Amino acid sequence: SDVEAIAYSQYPRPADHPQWNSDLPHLRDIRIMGYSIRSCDYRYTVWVEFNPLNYTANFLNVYAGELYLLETDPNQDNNLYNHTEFVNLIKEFL
Amino acid sequence: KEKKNVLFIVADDLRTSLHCYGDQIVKSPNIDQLASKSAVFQNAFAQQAVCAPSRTSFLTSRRPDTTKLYDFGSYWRVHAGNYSTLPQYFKENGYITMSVGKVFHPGISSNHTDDYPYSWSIPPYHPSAEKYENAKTCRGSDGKLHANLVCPVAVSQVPEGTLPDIQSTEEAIWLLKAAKEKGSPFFLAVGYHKPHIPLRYPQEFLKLYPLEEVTLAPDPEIPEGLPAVAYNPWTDIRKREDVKALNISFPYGPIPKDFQLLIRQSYFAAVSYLDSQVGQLLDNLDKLGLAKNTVVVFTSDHGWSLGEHGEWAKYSNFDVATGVPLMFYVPNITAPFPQPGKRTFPFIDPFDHVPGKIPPGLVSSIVVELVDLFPTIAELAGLNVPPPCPKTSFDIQLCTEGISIVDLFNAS
Repeated sequence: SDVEAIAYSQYPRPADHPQWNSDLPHLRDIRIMGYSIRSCDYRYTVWVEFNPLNYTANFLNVYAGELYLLETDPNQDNNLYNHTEFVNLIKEFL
Repeated sequence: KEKKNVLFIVADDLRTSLHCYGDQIVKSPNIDQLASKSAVFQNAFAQQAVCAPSRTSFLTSRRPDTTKLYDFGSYWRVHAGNYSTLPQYFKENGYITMSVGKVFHPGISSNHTDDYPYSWSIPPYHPSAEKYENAKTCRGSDGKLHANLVCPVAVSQVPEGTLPDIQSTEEAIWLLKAAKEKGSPFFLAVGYHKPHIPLRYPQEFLKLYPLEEVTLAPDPEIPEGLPAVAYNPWTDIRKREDVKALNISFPYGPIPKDFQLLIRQSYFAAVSYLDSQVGQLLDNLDKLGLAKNTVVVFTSDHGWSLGEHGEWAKYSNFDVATGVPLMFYVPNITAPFPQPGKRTFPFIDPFDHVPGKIPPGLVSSIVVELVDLFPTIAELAGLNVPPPCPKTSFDIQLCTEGISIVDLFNAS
């Protein structure tokens, strides 16, 4: 009861820009995985390097990130990941 | 203790566009009625917004990194670990387990058998009309038949004169009757195909959504700060004949606004068609006297973008793609037994229904996940909750990466 309720979701990509197999890449083509943490207050997503041979993510190689504060941005249109005031919060997530 | 039956209803690509989730456009009176007698979770999320990985995940209660399934190309028992499934657990606890329609994702991801006989007591049922879903059965403005995205049909004029979800409802009702006669506890999973594309549904449901009342998504533009890697280019939509004819630029589009309205109109109509099927199924569950000892669970494999952020379909981590409806009806727990002569789930005709007359159920805004389904349904039926998985669980057949959320019913 004292732990924040969180949902984890993830999505694979073959490249860091949209291409024809971006929606549904075959396992062998996956190079990036987007891991999301969804709480009642925010969604934080980090898109990191992924190795399809050993199914491991490399959180030291971050392609991009997303941070949405749901109270002011329920539709998730205003990505705050690169805003300096959230640097410490993002470090905490990582 | 008498064992409770389970009716597990899974929709395909259904986001939380339901009246009971606050949607003011969609007409979903039968699911709203189920919600009014259920614990309803408003913040429930899939683990990956695409069919096979999500279904394999929630049916094994393991995350995609443990099922090692991120695409449609492998069977977890040989590729990751020989994990027990939710229906298998019930089967091993004395239940007859039955599958109708799309429960597991078909194909290699469920061993081309829907994981039969591991998960099911009898071979899973698939509607014969399923084979026409992607055929040219949609009447175009040229009078010819096409494989369109937007596909309202006259049911009497399509092959076999029926649609897959109608057949699934009929089969599920038949199985309910058979299970009642047999008298042993059952776990019946019914996987409806809609509102998955093509948006193919009985054309009369269009009347519920006059085009002039349909609006665009509140945020139809691609947000400035959205990383390119986060964007999904909705390639499955582009392949349909009517969309292909629009000659939309890849990858960012956009779809012309008038066609966006048509997609949204047909998605909503497909949801109302799904609602009618769910209503008929529950009506029969009730008529058979089974509503008093059957737990009913309703959810979807994931959501679907309807133009938000300039995106369509699933394939992303946005809430509209990962968010799902999730509700649990537990007889005499989430709703009292009905008064003598009263019904629990009478069918509600969406064409006669006046919106706003159905009260909400036990609503919770706590964040939950689809991996929670397995332990939650087990506990609701009176079975032991599977133990939590350790950090590495590839060689453990029965464990859960979710939690039972039954305790949250009280907080609803």
